[in-house]
Amino acid sequence: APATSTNEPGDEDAASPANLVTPVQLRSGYNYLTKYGFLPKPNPLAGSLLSHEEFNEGIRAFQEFYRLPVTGVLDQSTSSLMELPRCGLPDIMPDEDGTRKRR
Amino acid sequence: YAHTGAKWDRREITWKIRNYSPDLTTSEIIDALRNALQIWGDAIPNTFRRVHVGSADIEISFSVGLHQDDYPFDGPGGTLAHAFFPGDDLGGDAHFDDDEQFTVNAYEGTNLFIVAAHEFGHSLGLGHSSEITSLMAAFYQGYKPNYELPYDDHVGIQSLYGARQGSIPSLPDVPIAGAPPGPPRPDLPVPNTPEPGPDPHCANSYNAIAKIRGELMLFKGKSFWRMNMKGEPLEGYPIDTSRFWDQLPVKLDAAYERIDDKILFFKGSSYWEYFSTNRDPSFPHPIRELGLPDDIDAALPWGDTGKTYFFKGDLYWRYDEIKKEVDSGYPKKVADNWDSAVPSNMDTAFRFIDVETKTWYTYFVRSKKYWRFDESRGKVDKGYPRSFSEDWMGC
Repeated sequence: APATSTNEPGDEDAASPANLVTPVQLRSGYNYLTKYGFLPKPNPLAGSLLSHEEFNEGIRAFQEFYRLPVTGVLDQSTSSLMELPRCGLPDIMPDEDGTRKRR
Repeated sequence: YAHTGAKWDRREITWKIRNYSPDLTTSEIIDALRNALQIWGDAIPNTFRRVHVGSADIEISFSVGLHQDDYPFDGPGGTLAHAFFPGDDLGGDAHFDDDEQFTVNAYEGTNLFIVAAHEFGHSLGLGHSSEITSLMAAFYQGYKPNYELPYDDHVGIQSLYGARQGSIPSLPDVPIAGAPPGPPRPDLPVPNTPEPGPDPHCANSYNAIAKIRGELMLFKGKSFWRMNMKGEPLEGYPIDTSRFWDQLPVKLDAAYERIDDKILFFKGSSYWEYFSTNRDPSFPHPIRELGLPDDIDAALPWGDTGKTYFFKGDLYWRYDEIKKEVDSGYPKKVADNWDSAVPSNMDTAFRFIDVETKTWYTYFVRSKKYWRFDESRGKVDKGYPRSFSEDWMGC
């Protein structure tokens, strides 16, 4: 079963410092979101930086997909779910044109 | 559930084991994989045939790290397995990370049956579901003995391949198809305050509504909706009636579950009997053999009394299911013995209980409106008619 969260949407404590994750979790969070389709894969032929907004959008997409409180922040409940063993297929499949779309 | 856009276009799907994991005996692996396929095969009309030589639609292998596809495994934990959607070459194949400790029990390691059942869902064309309790949710959820395919997956796979005869998705707490109906549950909803439903495909009116196995089934044209015991429309509906009830005519006049658990459907001058989803091959029969007129509007079974009310126009008949005849003195005028507010030429009627007040209500539906008849007072409540789709379907 997924980790449960006591944070409800709009809960002010959801993004409190105590509820945020470490840089290591942040990095693995980025890898996770990329691997499972919530963020676009980096283009190897072009240097690219991911903005905070894009990263948070990826978190938000993951939270929406799994019906977690949608904070856009990599909080503990989100990170806990990401740590569960799982299937290797992406949750969101890229379309032929490279855009991401739930299928 | 999510479809990927891919599916097998043949009924028989072949599978093959390319190698085995050292974690389990050969027979344990074969049984786990066969059972994992069969949990899907029990829901859909397709069959799975194991082959030992040549290629197969679903080829199964155990490997670690890089293994000749673009998706290397990552050691213990993390990714457990992956599979490819239906198609040529790798399509359908399932790969298991042999760095996991695969088991066949519920208490330790990673249960191979559960992982395989999930992967074979991909092999058949399902993507990951956002319903976290479903088999097709991406996360490993452990194994429970006597595992049953969850509702979300059941509907998802049947909407791709159709339903195996008699295979009806069951919700938790919902009696299985074919089981006799129990007494009214104490936790039935307050009917006039249903939860808003997520299904956007609401109809403006319904041909027939029947309480079957405790659930409300709402029929319109060739489709039906399903409402669980909490009065919530179920996701994934409407679907074609033909996926549950073989050869059922469209645009029904009426439907009800009889005291002997048979399900009866009426249309025009004929009626059909089904047990669960199986049609009695001797049907249809003419409605007139019941002593009723053609083209009835509604059928309303009255609890376990063995009496069923049939409505047409402004008249109603009381039918004795034991004696198999209409009681003497019928038909009577609806307005005389129910309430003058009850609509004539109704579309359908059904009963539901308000658990808070322990009051049974009869609901009469015509076009977009419904009337609530308080059985204890013998009157239609004030404030009615109201919008059926708004109150019941959350539209």
